[in-house]
Amino acid sequence: AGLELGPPARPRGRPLQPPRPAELVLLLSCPAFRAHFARLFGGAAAEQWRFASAAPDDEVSEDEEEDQLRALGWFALLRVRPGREAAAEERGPAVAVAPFGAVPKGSPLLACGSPFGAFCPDIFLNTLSRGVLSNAAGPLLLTDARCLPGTEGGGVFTGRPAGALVALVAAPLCWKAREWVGLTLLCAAAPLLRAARAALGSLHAGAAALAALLPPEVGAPWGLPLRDPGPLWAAAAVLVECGTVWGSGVAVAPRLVVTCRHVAPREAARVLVRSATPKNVVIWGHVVFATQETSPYDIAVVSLEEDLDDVPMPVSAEHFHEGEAVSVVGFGVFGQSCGPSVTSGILSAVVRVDDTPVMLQTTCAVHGGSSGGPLFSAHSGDLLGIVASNTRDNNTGATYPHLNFSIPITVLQQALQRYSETGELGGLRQLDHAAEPVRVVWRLQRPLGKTPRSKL
Amino acid sequence: MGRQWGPAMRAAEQTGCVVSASRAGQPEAGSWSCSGVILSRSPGLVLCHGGIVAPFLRAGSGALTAAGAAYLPGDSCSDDLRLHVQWGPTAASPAGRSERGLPGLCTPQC
Repeated sequence: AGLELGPPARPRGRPLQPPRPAELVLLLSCPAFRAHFARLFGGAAAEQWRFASAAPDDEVSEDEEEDQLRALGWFALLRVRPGREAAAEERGPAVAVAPFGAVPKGSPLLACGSPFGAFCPDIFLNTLSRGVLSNAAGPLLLTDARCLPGTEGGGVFTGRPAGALVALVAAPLCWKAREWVGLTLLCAAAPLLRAARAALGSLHAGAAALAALLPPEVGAPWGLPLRDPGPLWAAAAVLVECGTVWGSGVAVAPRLVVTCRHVAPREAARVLVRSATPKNVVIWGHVVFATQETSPYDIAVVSLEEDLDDVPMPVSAEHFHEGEAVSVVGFGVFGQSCGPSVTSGILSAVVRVDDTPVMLQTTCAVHGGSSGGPLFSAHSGDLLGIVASNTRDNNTGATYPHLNFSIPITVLQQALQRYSETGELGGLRQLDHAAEPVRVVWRLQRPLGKTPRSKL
Repeated sequence: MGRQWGPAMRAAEQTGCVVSASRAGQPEAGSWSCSGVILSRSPGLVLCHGGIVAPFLRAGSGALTAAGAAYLPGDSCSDDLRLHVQWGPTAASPAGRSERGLPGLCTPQC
């Protein structure tokens, strides 16, 4: 985001309003949210996912965890008992709601919640967190805005339509196979409020009158096409299936997809490529090149049997600027059960050997299944690199999705160009002969300094 | 924070709140709390996460997964449920507004 000044921040620490008593009008859920939740996180996947407010190994009884999971997609509508200033209170809705499907994937979002709930509101009330709309399955939304326990129920707002409520936080913390995913689960606000209107209408008359007080939806009326797929450049991300292994990839030419060697390791192996945007397409291809295990560059190249039509081919970047806003697009977390996820961050480091970029690091959330996916510049949409891995601490077993490594596209560009034009693999074969300093970098070792010479 | 975020930040500040749930007469039983969104100023309507009232359901949390249950009326929870809402000084409420200068003053544009 630009650095220009925003509105003056509210000085924290000013006295809060005393807590006001309230009564429960309704417990409600969005059936479509629960259906998508069951499809994505239930069944065979259920045992892998944890949404506890505490970390996986924290002591949470099975019953408590079961209760939390049952309540995950439920929200409570409360009526605040009128206070002394009731007469002076201004009537009317306090917020406008973004229509369902109006916010495209990749759009910036602002989450507002209070970490640890009512534990210490003087300090934590309404803290903000920024991210993007990472993925959507009906009213089940995902954002990479980082939220903490206690922010459940907090609002998530969009910049366009200005300040509209997009969703409420359903689960701030998600773990998959004990890996912190770094994504927050949201329930879209518009369908939830429609469910509230319908429920209030079927309760007693007093409750039905409250339905008129629920905030309106602004912007495009319903019925318009659901959210468009997001930024154009994200369309180049594809899902790559090789046997039982799947990962991500990026189309760099109508019949050429780049992915990781550990996704498609064997040359001549048949590969299935799925593109989700602009339409769902499945195309067969085969691996024409994969680096050797000894190569530091974890790369494979797939030639398709037919063109990937209507997919805008990415422009390859020539320069990298540390600190620039970047996005990773990949099929991590959900694989083929919904389209690619977009996560945002900055280019946190460009590692060079002899002034040549050989590794890119970002702060985007990267998870298993994102390997082989594209790293884009969020400003220009240029392709910066191919995501290869994130980080695991072998001592603690902790995984850090927000520290990940990509192969700069400048390492591959010329060789890919040569193969596209001549079918000749010589340039790609050079990737198997990377210099030792490059190998040292990708082994995450300290680059060899000048070997100290003995004084004798 | 970029200029585009002004309205979103104002909306967030004016509607954000915290909600706590406890058992009447049993403060030692602890309390549950979460965040919420003020939907309407007067009468005050707040939407928050349902997890904090689940422990008070007369029929237990199984009622939440009963087939076809899309909503449960307020009296599905036991009578000892006590709910409180707290918001910031700039929230969409009269208390917030009375902080903004005394009524009667105005700022005519030149």
